[in-house]
Amino acid sequence: MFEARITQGSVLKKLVEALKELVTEGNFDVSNTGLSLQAMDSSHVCLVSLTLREDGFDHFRCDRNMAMGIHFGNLSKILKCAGNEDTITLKAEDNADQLTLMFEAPSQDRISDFDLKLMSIESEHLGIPDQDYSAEVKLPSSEYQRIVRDLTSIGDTVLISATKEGIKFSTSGDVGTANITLRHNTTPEKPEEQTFIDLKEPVALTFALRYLNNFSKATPLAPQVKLSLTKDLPIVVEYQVGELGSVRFYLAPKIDD
Amino acid sequence: KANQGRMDTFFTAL
Repeated sequence: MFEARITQGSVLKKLVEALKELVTEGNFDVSNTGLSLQAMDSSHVCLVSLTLREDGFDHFRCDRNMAMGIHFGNLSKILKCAGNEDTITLKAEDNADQLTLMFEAPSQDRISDFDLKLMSIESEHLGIPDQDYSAEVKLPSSEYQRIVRDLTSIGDTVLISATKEGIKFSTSGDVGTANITLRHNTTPEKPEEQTFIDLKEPVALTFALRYLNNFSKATPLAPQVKLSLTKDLPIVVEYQVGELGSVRFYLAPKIDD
Repeated sequence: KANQGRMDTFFTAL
């Protein structure tokens, strides 16, 4: 038996909205430590890794490890039926072919349940090594969203370079060129408005803007986003989801011929 | 022109 209850149901709604265009389907792996998902997009260019800790839920029970095959478009349809203030409970029997979602309004006067048909999905897990990155940048998630949105209107790829001067995003296209540089800035009083640049060594990598732009659909989940860069490795774009866990997007760089 | 790398090239299957 699997059962997970979260008072702040809107978090689940936002998570699925952030993922559903990138990955159409994937397995929710549940165990007594929590719920996780690792899924690649259809072209295997990027990977989503979601980790929700057992103690981040208001109630969590998982008697047997299970892989629940989810079609995210269908899960999104069901979660759209939940109110933003609703408590959401996920439930499944062992080896079930459906996941039950129960929505409770805060006033307790409206309770609904939906069953989502589960799929059987063959998924290949990739081992992601713990890594020291050359540059780690924490910035407001709204700032990240603005940068990738603005640059997407100019070009297809972005060169991200981190130096002691700051982190620079450069692109070019038919219109012309664009450069946006952010500097380390801890002046704003609110920590979520600050920009932290932790540079071990200068690094520069090129990425497809379409994917970086897609990752910013996770903006409503967290006030800050962390970008991690190392030469010849995928960039990590990470959103901390409060005390519940995190969603990480990995994007393979462009490689010179 | 740069080619798009794939995730499988960077991380190995478990």
